[in-house]
Amino acid sequence: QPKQQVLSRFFSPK
Amino acid sequence: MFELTMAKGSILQGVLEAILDLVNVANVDCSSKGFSLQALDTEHVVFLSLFFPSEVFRSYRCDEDCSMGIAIADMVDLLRASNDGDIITIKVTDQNFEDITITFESPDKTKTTDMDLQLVDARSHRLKISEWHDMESEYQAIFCMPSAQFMLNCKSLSVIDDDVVIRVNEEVISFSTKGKSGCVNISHVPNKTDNPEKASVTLTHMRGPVSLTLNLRYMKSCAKVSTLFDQVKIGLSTKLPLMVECKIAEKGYIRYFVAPKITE
Repeated sequence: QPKQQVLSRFFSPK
Repeated sequence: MFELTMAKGSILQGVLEAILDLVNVANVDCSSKGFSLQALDTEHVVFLSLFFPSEVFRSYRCDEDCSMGIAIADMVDLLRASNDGDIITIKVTDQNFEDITITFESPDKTKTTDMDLQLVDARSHRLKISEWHDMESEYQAIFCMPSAQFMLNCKSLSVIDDDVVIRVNEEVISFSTKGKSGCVNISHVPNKTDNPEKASVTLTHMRGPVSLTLNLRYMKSCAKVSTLFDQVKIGLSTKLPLMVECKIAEKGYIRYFVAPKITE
């Protein structure tokens, strides 16, 4: 089953 | 001081209604140029960034840049209490930066309703993303399609499974899924032009074939907002979240960034 990624993998907090 | 006015049922109100299923709290920044909002869904899979330029409002004034956290569900509840034809004013005064004032004025100006909504802490809803014009060139493929078609694709696929695989190459843009009860594959043969026609699916940017797997729950939320507009623009990259964008007037936009699923 594909696993859901989260946005922190792509963007850092401001 | 910040103050904007809009008619009941304006596009901002429609968008706020449509983002409610993903977003509780949003960070709002106001400048002389316009109203921008950023929010993350509770599972941190979707980041929403929107900008409404000042000219889309009936009137707009912002003397000094300001940033505030707004409980969107509460705000939408208050806005729903307005009547047809009301003019809605959203206002923050410099003296009081703890709440915003929302006012409804009846068309004949005989009734006014004032409400205060407390601001909340939404700093965790900010993400550092590159300037968009830098980022767009990072996408491997960008296509545009009628937003009603996008919604229809998401709905048709979700009958079968929770996920969608979007594949883009020079010849075809496909949305497919496979579940216990069967499979669905929807293929579009794209036009290739920089100037997409409203009724067609158009590949505007192509650097190589790409495919992503996404949860349809989030895609349906994006599609819901997009149906407030004619066309939706979708960008795919293996290094960035999926991007779903709708344009508002000349300079405005709503952009969703959706983290894809990955096969381990």
